[in-house]
Amino acid sequence: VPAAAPAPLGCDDPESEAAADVAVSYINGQSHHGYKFALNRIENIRVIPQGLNNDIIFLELDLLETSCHILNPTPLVNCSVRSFTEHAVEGDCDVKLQKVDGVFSVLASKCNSHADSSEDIIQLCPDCPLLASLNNTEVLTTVTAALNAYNSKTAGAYLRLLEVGRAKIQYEPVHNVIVEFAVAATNCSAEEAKDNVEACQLLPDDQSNFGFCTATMVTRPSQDLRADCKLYGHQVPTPDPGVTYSQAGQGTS
Amino acid sequence: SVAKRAVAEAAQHDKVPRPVGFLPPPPPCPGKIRHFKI
Repeated sequence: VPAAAPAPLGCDDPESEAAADVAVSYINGQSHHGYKFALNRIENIRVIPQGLNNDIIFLELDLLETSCHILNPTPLVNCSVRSFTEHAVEGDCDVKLQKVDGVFSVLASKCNSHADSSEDIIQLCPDCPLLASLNNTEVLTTVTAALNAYNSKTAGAYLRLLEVGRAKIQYEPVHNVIVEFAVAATNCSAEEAKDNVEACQLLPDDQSNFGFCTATMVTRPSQDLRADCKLYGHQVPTPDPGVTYSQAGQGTS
Repeated sequence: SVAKRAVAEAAQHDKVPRPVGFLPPPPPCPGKIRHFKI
């Protein structure tokens, strides 16, 4: 009597979670902008046997944005997921993996991300600041003012803007712009930059030193700007030993 | 006049008695929510 087909994998089975961990590592590893994402739920899993110890696995994953920028070396497990009232961002990913002799490799992945609806946030927290467009004029003004303020006070390297990661605007009870942005150290000190800022270039990859800044600018009832930046220090790139990526991977679209 | 048996009574007799405490297994997917659902 032919052996009964194995029961379909459940979304909470250890093997499904192992596959999801490889997929999330791959997705974060392929991303060069924004924030790291963490697994929130395995929506579905389909296994298509290809032969002995060889399966193709299709995963549908529900991810949530964390507070770690993609350049932050902090391990994902230590990155906190944005709370609902911080205006969470969800990622929906479809990932195709292959499992050969127990080793997972990612063949392709496709992700879409979207912020939670503002109505949901307002319903629960009427005064919570809401996500704003990254090219909003107030946002760009706040980022520029915050980086200039930081560079004018720091005794360290002159920092250049890499990208604006997130921005929120609060309207009541004060008018407040909250921004997060990624920066990189240049080959100038902040003092040298005052004389000739054009000469200040980002450090080469083998010396790169990225960082992250947060700033808030209250414009009403009074003006108040606060900026804080932290550099990660030079990171020696290390491939993740627990994950293998197939060369044929289609990358993440 | 034809006396019609109460459907409920008939259904009651036809129903296969289930052992007490029998619950169908949870669906295999979607899995558990680790943080919150938006």
